[in-house]
Amino acid sequence: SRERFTATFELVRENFHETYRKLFGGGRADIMLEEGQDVLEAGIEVVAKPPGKDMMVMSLLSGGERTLTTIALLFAIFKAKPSPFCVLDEVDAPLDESNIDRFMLILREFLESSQFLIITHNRRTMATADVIYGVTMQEAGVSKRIAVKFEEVGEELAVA
Amino acid sequence: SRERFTATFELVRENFHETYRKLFGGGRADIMLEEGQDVLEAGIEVVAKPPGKDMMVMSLLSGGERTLTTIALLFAIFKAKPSPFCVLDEVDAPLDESNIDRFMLILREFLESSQFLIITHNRRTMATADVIYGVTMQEAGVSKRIAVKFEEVGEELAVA
Amino acid sequence: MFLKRLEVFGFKSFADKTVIDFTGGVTALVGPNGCGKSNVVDSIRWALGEQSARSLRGSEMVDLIFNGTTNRRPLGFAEVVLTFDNSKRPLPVDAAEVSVTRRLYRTGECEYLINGQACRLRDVRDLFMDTGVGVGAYSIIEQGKIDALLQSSPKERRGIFEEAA
Amino acid sequence: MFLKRLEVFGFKSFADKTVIDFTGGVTALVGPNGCGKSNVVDSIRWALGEQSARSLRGSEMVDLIFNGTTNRRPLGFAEVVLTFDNSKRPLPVDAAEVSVTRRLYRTGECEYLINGQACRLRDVRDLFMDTGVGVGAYSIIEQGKIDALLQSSPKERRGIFEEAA
Ligand SMILES: Nc1ncnc2c1ncn2[C@@H]1O[C@H](COP(=O)(O)OP(=O)(O)OP(=O)(O)O)[C@@H](O)[C@H]1O
Ligand SMILES: Nc1ncnc2c1ncn2[C@@H]1O[C@H](COP(=O)(O)OP(=O)(O)OP(=O)(O)O)[C@@H](O)[C@H]1O
Ligand SMILES: [Mg+2]
Ligand SMILES: [Mg+2]
Repeated sequence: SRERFTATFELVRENFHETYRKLFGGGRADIMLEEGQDVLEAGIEVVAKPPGKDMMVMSLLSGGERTLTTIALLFAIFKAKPSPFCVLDEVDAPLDESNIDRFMLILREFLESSQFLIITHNRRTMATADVIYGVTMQEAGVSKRIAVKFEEVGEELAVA
Repeated sequence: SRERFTATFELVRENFHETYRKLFGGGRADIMLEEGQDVLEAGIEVVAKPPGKDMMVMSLLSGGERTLTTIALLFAIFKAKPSPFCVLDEVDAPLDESNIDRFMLILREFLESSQFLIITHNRRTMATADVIYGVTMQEAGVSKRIAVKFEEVGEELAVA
Repeated sequence: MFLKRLEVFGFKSFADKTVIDFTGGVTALVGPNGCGKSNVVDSIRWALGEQSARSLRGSEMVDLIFNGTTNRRPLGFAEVVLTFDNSKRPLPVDAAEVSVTRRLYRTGECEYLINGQACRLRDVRDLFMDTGVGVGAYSIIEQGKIDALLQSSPKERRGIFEEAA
Repeated sequence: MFLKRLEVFGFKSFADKTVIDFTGGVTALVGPNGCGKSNVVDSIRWALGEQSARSLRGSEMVDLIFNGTTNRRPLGFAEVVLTFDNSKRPLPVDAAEVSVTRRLYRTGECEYLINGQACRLRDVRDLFMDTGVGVGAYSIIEQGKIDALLQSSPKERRGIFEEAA
């Protein structure tokens, strides 16, 4: 079980090097086990260096950078243990447009073996989806599904 | 000091009834002190009922509803103790467009006595600002301020 | 093993039976704040066997049943049906399609069905074991989970890692 | 008492001196992730006397000084100047404008100036007392603070309330 954990950890770690680089368009990041602790108990530390910037303590990075780093780690785990079905609820909220574009590009690499359900308020993300469903509450407190064309998104849904 | 706290609390509570109703376009909310505890120590509980919905435990409300409820409480405190200067960093991230419109409308009511600095990725919010400044990193890792016209917002900033 | 259809009735804000048909690719779910998008996510997790009401944002299981509005009375039960494509037999059921039903009554009684056959919760959970889908699935990232991951300590982060991997 | 100007030099990602002139209304600050918007907010809080490096996202005060990039060397100090309109004398200084300067050197030395006059940190903090502006100001809502407020217990929520009111 110690080997099993270490094997998975090393695989995720390697994937993380790649997913981070792809999502940030450069830079590098790493995960490591806390020093001086048993492999079966040690916590996991994350360090990251966005492109062009110095390696620095994660807390100094921006909200969007920290979110994208975590997404890279989740994708690294996902790559190591693929699931046929993945749901992402508003993970893009803190991301700017070019980060959303890269995020959707990497996500599409997983489409060979996984289907995605993405909940979003962001038009950029919607534009990349294959199908868009709307959920509205025309009657207060009662949810209803409606079909949505991308061009309709915006005022119509917002005031529903 | 017990009277002072209670007086402020009651004022904020009254403001909260109003700010909530304005931000949600209806419904009602309340704050109260935890039962059976000394006024100088009791925690503060928040209950809310969005328009058309039943009163329910805050956790069941959506991400956007909970955020807007907290914004209503902050505005209620702000109304009780005005500050000449208010900074809001990406508070609109979970909000949909019609909630952002109402938020910006209520915010403008404070403009008589306060100036606002709002950090946002949302075009709706930008559209309501009086002035927009851009911050970019044309050189990696080095921040630079640029003037921005609303029409330019989007690709240009994102790829900077 | 893809999810073909989701049917929700009486679960949280879905007072009327709602059907969502999925494609194999990327489906986006959009709409105003509070209209029910995250409730859809909760319904999927619940149907897969999630037992913690708190992790589904309620304080107890009965909170998951539609509790009424100013114009509608509360409902007596919540029901979610997930239908999967099983043509390549990724699930240990000899059928081209597998549907999993979960029902909860206000009395607290729960019913579980696989392809219409009554079964227990653990049968539903066993069905998805080792498929990468199921309770504690690292592949369902609920609203706010990324922030929670960012706030967590190294030890907590490991906990999530172990759940996933 | 409005903020007329902010000058930042050497603070976090502001390797080059940057000036932002404010109007009395609503100013929006926009730009890509990681470009320095929240750093602007941190610079204002720091100049007003914030002493907790952690609450400014660093692990120690020296983290607030520009620490270099692949093409630039680290700087030796960080400086922020806030200039307020004081024509109605909201601040206890006999001048139409009041500027507050804070400087931090890598040695750990800190300098504080009010209208160019050297003073101590507590003079800066006293200056803003009871104006609604200043350290612990409930009127500065930093990124993620709303989520933190939502997660907090009733007792923690009271703590924030007391800070503000
Ligand atoms: N048992 C229940 N009965 C009726 N309504 C419920 C029940 N549980 C939750 N709701 C309603 O569901 C709404 C929340 O839905 P949900 O979290 O899915 O919103 P959302 O679409 O994800 O919004 P956001 O964009 O803000 O995240 C709440 O307003 C709440 O009133
Ligand atoms: N001492 C420092 N020296 C150099 N760069 C620093 C320093 N401290 C922070 N930074 C940089 O500042 C960046 C973060 O800036 P900031 O938090 O202002 O971004 P932001 O514009 O608010 O982004 P977001 O939209 O994602 O919230 C980080 O990438 C970090 O590398
Ligand atoms: Mg939601
Ligand atoms: Mg920021």
